[in-house]
Parts: sequence; C-alpha cells; structure tokens
Amino acid sequence: MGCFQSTAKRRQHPGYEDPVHLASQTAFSVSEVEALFELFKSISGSVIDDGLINKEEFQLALFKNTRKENLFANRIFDLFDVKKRGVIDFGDFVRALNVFHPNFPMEEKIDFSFKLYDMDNTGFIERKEVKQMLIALLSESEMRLSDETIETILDKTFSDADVNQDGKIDRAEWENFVSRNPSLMKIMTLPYLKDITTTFPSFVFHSEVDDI
Amino acid sequence: TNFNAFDIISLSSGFDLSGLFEDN
Repeated sequence: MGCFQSTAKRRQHPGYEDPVHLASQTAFSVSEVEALFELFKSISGSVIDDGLINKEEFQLALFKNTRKENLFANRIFDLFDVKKRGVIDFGDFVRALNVFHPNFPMEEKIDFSFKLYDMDNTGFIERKEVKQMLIALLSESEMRLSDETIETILDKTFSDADVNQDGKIDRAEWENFVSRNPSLMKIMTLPYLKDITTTFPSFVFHSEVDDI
Repeated sequence: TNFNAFDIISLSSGFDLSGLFEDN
C-alpha cells in the first residue's frame, strides 16, 4: 500500500539497517521500525536529500522552522549523532528514539539524561553548565529573573544534588537526585512511542507495512 | 524558591520530540 519503495532502494540509504535486526535491539516491533523509516525519509529529505538527518533538518522537524536555535534541541541532536559526524543515520535515529520508549530501562534513561546535561562531557554536571542551561531556558520562554534569583536557584539545586559539595554533580549524585525528584525524568519518556503506528498515522499511511 | 534548576530547564520546548512525528 502507499508509495512503494523496494528493499534494494532502501538499502541505498546510509545507515539503513534491517528492520528485523533493529527491532531485535529495541522496544519497537518490525512494523514500527518500518514506519519509523518512512518518518526518517521524510525528515532526512527535507533540506538535503542525502538519506541523513542534519541539524537543520532536525530543527525543521521539531519546530517547523530552521531559525529557532535551541540549546536543548542541539544537545539532543548531539546525543542522537552517536558517530559524531554531524548527521544522524537511520540506525542511530531508531536506537536514540528507543531511549525515550516507555519500556526502555530507567537506569539507562538516567544515564542519557546525565549526558544530556553534562554539556562539556567532563563526566560531571557543573554549576556553570546548569547556569548556562537555566539562562537559555529563561531566554527561550522570555522570562526574566534577576541574577540574584538565578544564583539562589543554583545554590538550592546544588545543596540538594551535590551531596559531597564539591561544586559539581557526578553520576551517582545525579541518580540519587532524580530518584528523589522523579518528575525530572518525565522528559526521558515519550508515552506515544508505545503506539506510534496509531498515534501518528500520517507517516505510517505511506508505509508498505501490512501488519499494522 | 522551591524550584530546582532542572525543574525549570526541563520545561524547554527542545525536549519535546513530538514535532518529529508531525507532518513536515
């Protein structure tokens, strides 16, 4: 059904992987991986039709425009870009979305969120990084807070999270902190990934999958 | 304030990936 694309043509896409293999590595079914390929094709062909998602195409898909710079979307893109080539291939795309699947282990979600906030990849979430992210969010939402208020929020956050008070949050401290503040992990789960073929039928419609 | 910084940061639209699944 829909627009047919042969398996041979699909294999020409860089990073294309066998859906059965990808489904065996992830919480997605084979038909869901096939549907995700249709989505991937649409996003990866939106600016340059090279079968890879670059940062501009990622932003375009998220925000429907390419001019909206967003620190956090950039950070998510960087973590999706496992091979650090500045682009996301299909295998990376499916495995990265899998992290946000409701069935993905919480321990690994915590790990991903730690890397997300450890922007300088030092193995610690440092106060200067948290301040930078806080200021970015305030700017994004056009909220104004005095510098004194920002420092007070940082003081409170680090007095709660930085148990050994060395000025930075390590992996164990982060796990401890999110276990006491489970709402912080909400962004790491997208409930609709459990049922993408019915929640987002628009891209599935064009899939050649029969078993949905 | 009762907020911690991560509560505030997690409000960013950059974390909302639902746009990926909507029509491009």
